[in-house]
Amino acid sequence: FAGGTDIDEDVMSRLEETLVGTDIGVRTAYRLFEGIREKLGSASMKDASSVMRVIRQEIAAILKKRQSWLELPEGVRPFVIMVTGVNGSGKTTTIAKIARRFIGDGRSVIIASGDTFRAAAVEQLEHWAGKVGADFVKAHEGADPSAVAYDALEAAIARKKDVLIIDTAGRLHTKENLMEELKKTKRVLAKKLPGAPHSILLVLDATIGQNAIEQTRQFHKALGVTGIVLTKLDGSSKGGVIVGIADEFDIPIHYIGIGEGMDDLEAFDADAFVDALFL
Amino acid sequence: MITEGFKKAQLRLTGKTIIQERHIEEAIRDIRVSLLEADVEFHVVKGFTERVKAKALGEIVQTRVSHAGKKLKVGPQEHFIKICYDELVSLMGPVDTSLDLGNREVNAVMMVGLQGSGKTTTTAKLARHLKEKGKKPMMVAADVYRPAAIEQLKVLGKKLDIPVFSAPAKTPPEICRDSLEAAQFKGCDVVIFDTAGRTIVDEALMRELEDIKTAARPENILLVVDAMIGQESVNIAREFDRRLDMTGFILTKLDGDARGGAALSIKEVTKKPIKFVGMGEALDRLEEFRPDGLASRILG
Ligand SMILES: Nc1nc2c(ncn2[C@@H]2O[C@H](COP(=O)(O)OP(=O)(O)OP(=O)(O)O)[C@@H](O)[C@H]2O)c(=O)[nH]1
Ligand SMILES: Nc1nc2c(ncn2[C@@H]2O[C@H](COP(=O)(O)OP(=O)(O)OP(=O)(O)O)[C@@H](O)[C@H]2O)c(=O)[nH]1
Ligand SMILES: [Mg+2]
Ligand SMILES: [Mg+2]
Repeated sequence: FAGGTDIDEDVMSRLEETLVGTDIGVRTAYRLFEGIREKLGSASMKDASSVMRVIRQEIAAILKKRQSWLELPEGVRPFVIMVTGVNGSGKTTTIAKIARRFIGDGRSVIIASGDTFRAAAVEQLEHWAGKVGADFVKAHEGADPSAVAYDALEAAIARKKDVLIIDTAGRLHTKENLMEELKKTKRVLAKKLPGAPHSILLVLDATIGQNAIEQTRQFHKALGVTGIVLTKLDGSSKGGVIVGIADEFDIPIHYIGIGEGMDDLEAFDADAFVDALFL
Repeated sequence: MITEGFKKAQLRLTGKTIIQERHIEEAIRDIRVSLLEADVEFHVVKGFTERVKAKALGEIVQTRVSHAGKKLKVGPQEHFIKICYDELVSLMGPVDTSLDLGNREVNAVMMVGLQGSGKTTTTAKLARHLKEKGKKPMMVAADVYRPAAIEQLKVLGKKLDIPVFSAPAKTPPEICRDSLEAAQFKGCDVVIFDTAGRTIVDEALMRELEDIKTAARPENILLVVDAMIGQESVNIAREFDRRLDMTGFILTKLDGDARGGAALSIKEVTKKPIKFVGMGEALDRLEEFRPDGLASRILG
């Protein structure tokens, strides 16, 4: 931030503190400052509130480019959604929320427990499927996740379901063998039904800091992520890291998670997000 | 990455025999960016860089560092790195991985933290660790909210051959209080409460933790934190600490590539020790915390 003498030092450091505190990240904050330097004359760069106003506009513009709701296209049945992300990010709970949304819109949904690894993962998803009114494909513990996905797709086709949502086990993007496992599941689905999976969601936890960027990078590289869900925005974290992600990756942001209940899902709204960011 | 910043800072000082204040200023700036990118909290970074700068300005030129009795003359860049490393290590120590398991017939450990941080898995890991050390642990299913949470703990208990106490019709404070008696009855000497994940803005659930503490008087209260956590680490740790006066914390998912800057932030702000680190999903992947391990991870 030391570049220009046209922005008051004190204003600068206070703005940096505000931005960094939301998890926007120091590099993205620097980029934003540089970006607005041209927009504002050097005189108004001394005034914190006008700089802040332009920064907010800039952030909203970046996020608006990615604001894109998950819609079910005509003639695709079953519409296959694969849900991925690191451990504990909120995948299983998000699946319940998304299923509930589609069922509320009059669609038939089938959910598959692709997490055959973690203790009681299947039971957790089974509970949710029952609560939201979705069909459920149960896997045996230790079953091959790709085989479960395949069986689920067969069931979805046979039962003429509108939507199939596949849960996967949490995994760190640094674990090559686990990332390969996801790629294999994707291949298996594509082979069974060309075009599947039609949606590959990456679930990101809003309490996470800069590592979310690397998570996005690696999951996107491995699978071609088609949509992001940002969870746990009902906590004290602002999820500002999504700004840098939106700036770097051309990936739609579909939803935000705002609680632990099956209705705690909202379509991503860039303006509302920016307002909440600086509350 | 923090390591990039430290390397950059090092390079700035390489080959210089006389370090000027501006060289130090520039090196400090690189470190600052690096630490922020590693999710160290903003004000913690400020304090850290000010201390390092003060030491560096005072010591950098013509310094000797003694290695195992032999006095070695090192260049300013190595000395600068040593100052950072020493400051990091001293920030994260002293090492205290002990648990208070001595003064009652049944001692208690209470695990708390945000949703998905790894409490249930770490409860099982800790139980296994204590069993290996000759204790007779019992795990307590105090999460009555999350679907299949009790089942999750039971499955882990079965795997480890460690008993699990649950009473889903009761409230978490009652469950934790009753577990002490159940443990005594079973001949167990330590209980571990696996509580539900919660956010600090949920007043009712934060109050519930205080109620559990009142009802069961756990000697140990451990905050379980995901190593990838961002800037809120300080506010979160402060709030849990303010309400519960925790005895330490555990950093999970350190087997990833998150730098774990939260460790510095939380330690600096609460002064509570890091007891353990989670290094994987498997139940044997729990290690006692070592500051030099985390410091060198950060320094690369
Ligand atoms: N407050 C809040 N909690 C959430 C949200 N989404 C999920 N959670 C909670 O986060 C915790 C983890 O959620 P899961 O759905 O099990 O996460 P997961 O990604 O499937 O976890 P793994 O399968 O173990 O990798 C649970 O306690 C959820 O209730 C959210 O939007 N807000
Ligand atoms: N890679 C890795 N994964 C971990 C570690 N600790 C826990 N996990 C995983 O993180 C996810 C969440 O773990 P849980 O133990 O269910 O977390 P929790 O805090 O009990 O979650 P809630 O009860 O919903 O708040 C699971 O997929 C675990 O396997 C760790 O040290 N490394
Ligand atoms: Mg899950
Ligand atoms: Mg749990």
